[in-house]
Amino acid sequence: LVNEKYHDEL
Amino acid sequence: MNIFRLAGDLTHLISILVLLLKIYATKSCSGISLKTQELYALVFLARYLDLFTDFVSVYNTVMKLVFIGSSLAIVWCMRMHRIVKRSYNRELDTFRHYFLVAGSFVLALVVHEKFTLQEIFWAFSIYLEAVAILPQLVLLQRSGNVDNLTGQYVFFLGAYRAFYILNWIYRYFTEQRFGRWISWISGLVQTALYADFFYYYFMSWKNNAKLQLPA
Repeated sequence: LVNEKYHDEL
Repeated sequence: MNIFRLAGDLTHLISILVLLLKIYATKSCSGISLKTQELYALVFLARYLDLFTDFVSVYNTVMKLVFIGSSLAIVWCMRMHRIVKRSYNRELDTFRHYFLVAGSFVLALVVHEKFTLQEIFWAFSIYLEAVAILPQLVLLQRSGNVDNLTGQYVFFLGAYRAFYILNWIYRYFTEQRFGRWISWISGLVQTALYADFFYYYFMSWKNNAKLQLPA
């Protein structure tokens, strides 16, 4: 599961 | 943000600064694959589509702008700068990188987190980044000797992804429900591609010899 709606990593 | 990710981002930034230093200091781009640089520019442009829609942090936005700007500057330099472009090894840099772009895009159409434009381009950029170093590694093997700055460039580029793998392990154990298997698998493949380079780089460093990659 993805724990946030957007990608916080570069 | 954790120390592994910060170290990874800074190592990535260092690799780009080493490359820019080499090009500006020596006014030469010999030993550098233009195709790899074009692939990286494409990776950043495809990955940071959310630059103006999702604000994560000042750090995140600044680093995205730096990565996009520096990768485009390197490609511009190697293509347009009248002194630098003369030293480009056009005859050695013959990897057909269009296949890497096409393959990554097809894979992103099949394997992604959500079927939205942004997510498909994000997955595409993750897959493309994993293979983007191939033209550079092929060029290094063909050109035989590796000059120091180019060797350091590839070394830092590999180290950055290795730090990210530690970051993913850390986040997996500290954040519940952290699942980024597209990044994990692709990141492992990317780091594995550097493995043989790391081996020869370490051996040359240990024997204090010039880095020679087997043809």
